[in-house]
Amino acid sequence: RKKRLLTVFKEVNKNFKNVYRLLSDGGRGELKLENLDNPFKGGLEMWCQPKGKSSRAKLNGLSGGEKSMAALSLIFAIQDHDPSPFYYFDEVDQNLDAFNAERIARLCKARANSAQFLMVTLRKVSLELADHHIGITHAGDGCSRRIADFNRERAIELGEKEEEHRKKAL
Amino acid sequence: RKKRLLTVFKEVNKNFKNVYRLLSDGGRGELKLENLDNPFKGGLEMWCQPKGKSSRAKLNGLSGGEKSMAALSLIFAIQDHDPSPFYYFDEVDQNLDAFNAERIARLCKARANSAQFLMVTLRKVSLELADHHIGITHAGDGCSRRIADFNRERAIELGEKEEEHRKKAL
Amino acid sequence: MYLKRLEMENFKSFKGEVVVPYERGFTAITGPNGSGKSNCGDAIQFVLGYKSAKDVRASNVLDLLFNGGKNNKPAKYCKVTLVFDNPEDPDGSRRLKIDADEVHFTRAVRKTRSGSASSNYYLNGEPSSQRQFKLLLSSANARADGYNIVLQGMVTELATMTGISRRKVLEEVA
Amino acid sequence: MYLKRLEMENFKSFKGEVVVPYERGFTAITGPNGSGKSNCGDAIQFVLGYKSAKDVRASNVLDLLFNGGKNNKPAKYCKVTLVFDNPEDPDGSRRLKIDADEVHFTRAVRKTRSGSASSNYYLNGEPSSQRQFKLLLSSANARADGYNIVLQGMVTELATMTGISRRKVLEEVA
Ligand SMILES: Nc1ncnc2c1ncn2[C@@H]1O[C@H](COP(=O)(O)OP(=O)(O)OP(=O)(O)O)[C@@H](O)[C@H]1O
Ligand SMILES: Nc1ncnc2c1ncn2[C@@H]1O[C@H](COP(=O)(O)OP(=O)(O)OP(=O)(O)O)[C@@H](O)[C@H]1O
Ligand SMILES: [Mg+2]
Ligand SMILES: [Mg+2]
Repeated sequence: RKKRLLTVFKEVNKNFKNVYRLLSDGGRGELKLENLDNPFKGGLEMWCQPKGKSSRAKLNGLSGGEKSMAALSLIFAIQDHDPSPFYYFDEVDQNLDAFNAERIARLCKARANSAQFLMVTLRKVSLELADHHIGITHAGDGCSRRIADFNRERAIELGEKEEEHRKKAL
Repeated sequence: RKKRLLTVFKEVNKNFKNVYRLLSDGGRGELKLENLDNPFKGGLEMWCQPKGKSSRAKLNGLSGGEKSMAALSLIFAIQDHDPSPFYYFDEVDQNLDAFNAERIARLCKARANSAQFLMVTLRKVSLELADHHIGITHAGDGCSRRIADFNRERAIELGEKEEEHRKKAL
Repeated sequence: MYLKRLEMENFKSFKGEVVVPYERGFTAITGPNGSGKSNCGDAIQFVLGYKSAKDVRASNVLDLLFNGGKNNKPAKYCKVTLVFDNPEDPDGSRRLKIDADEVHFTRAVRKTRSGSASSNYYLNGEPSSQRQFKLLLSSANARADGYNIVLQGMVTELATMTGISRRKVLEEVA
Repeated sequence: MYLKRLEMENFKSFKGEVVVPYERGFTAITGPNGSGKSNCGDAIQFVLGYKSAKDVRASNVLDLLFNGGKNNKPAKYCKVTLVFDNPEDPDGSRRLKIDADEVHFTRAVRKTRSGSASSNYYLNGEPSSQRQFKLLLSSANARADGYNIVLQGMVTELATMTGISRRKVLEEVA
């Protein structure tokens, strides 16, 4: 059991280093087991040094967006270890700035050649990069439905139109 | 002690009903103490019926954005009970759609006549409504600094420019 | 192998029959707050076999039946079908070990007269079981409990959980 | 009364002296991930008196000293000043019970030779204490532990915490 965990740890850690370097444009990341002799007695930490930051920074001192990028790197690292035919991501880009949201969307797009990616998102940058678009709405009666004839323009409009429509109504 | 809690509960609940109705464009919300005889033995729940939804819906069945609107209503309700000269909000609009993010920004703007509101945000809709803008950045050397001569156009550009600049660089 | 479509009948906020077709590649799903985007994810988990009720945000499986919304009657039964494309590889094998180009996984829940819930599973229309679903799906790596399904809020949870819980995540992968 | 400016010296990611002026009304603060937006919030909490170390995301007060970033030396001392506007009301009273148009609340932390931390408080330049800060600020309702300061992630926390914890929030308000 310990042997299996250590083998998986080594492989997921290798993936984590690669994905984190790619997602943070050159930063360094690494997984650390607190107790290598008996891993079941200690935890698993993510050590990260975003590009341009000091190596002394601790995970709890990182910003909301930097922590999310570390967690997403771990998710991709686990997926690489055990690939699945389809992936479902529900608003994983919530607290990312435009820069980082685009990096995540680009990585999903690149990986969509070998597996199916379904991503629930409100962010314009992710909607622009997707190959296909699905719109879900409710008509104020508590019943959800799919919006017919939906495409990239309508998806981006849905986010912005809300804003325009509000401006006119005020 | 029990008397004080019940008086505060009545007042905050009254505020909560008003704020939730305003923020959800006509939905109904109410606070409920699980154990009215001995409130210290029970919890405090937020019951909400967003506009157009069934009254049977439970808080744990609401969506991420609907839960945030309920929590924000509670925060405003508490603030009304005990007003402060200044407020600081750190990315409270993260999982809201454009519609709800604008409602929150409008409420802050309206309340900014009687108190100071400082809001950290990445959302375009909030940047457009604010009276003043402050930009914080780091130059890849791990040192944060304030961006001089910052204004609404530059703030909105910062979110979008990231996107344009990335497009050109790729 | 990919997920071709999601067919829901009276599942959560989806009244009556609603079909959501999916494509290969990268698909973005968008819509206002509370419109039903995460409920589609819950429908997928409902069939694949979720680990805990928290994953579908319902304390009781009957909470998953359409509750009527503003002006309709609450439903007494709900059904969800996942339709997977299951082509034959050049070597004759298929990702899902069933000899069919399309595989339909269906789960239905009915509210009985006594108010309890009865759950039925169907594989391409034939009665089946949750155990058989799990065996077939995990051999194709389409499990509900891997990190191939990342529910709303799970990224922040993974970043802020204790080191011990994170090590347990790694154990599940092993 | 309003917060006129935040003056930081070697606080977290802010190297040297950085001043952030604030205005009355509605101000939006924006910038990329990890740029230091929330660190400004931590600086405000640092002076007002945070409840727990989790509020400023540091397990030890020495973690708040600028750590040098990529190419600089770590700082041995940090200082934060909150400058409040404190005008006289028509009836002669002031929100902060100090007879001055501007009130400067300063907190400084120095790393001693033995590696521990020594904390000093100054009010308009004169030595003071955390107790005096709390008394003055809470009589003007500018506390650190009310819901007037909503840290990153607190909205989701409030929506998903147990009913018991939420009742405790109400007790603190009472
Ligand atoms: N059994 C049910 N019957 C009818 N409606 C339900 C049922 N269960 C949940 N709902 C409703 O579904 C809505 C939640 O939908 P969902 O979580 O899918 O939203 P979402 O599109 O993901 O929104 P967000 O962008 O805020 O995450 C809530 O308004 C809730 O009341
Ligand atoms: N003592 C310190 N010295 C130098 N840098 C520090 C120190 N403590 C934290 N940091 C750095 O500050 C950064 C975090 O900044 P902050 O949390 O303010 O970002 P933010 O602008 O709020 O980002 P987000 O939009 O992701 O929330 C991290 O990169 C962290 O490494
Ligand atoms: Mg959702
Ligand atoms: Mg932040």
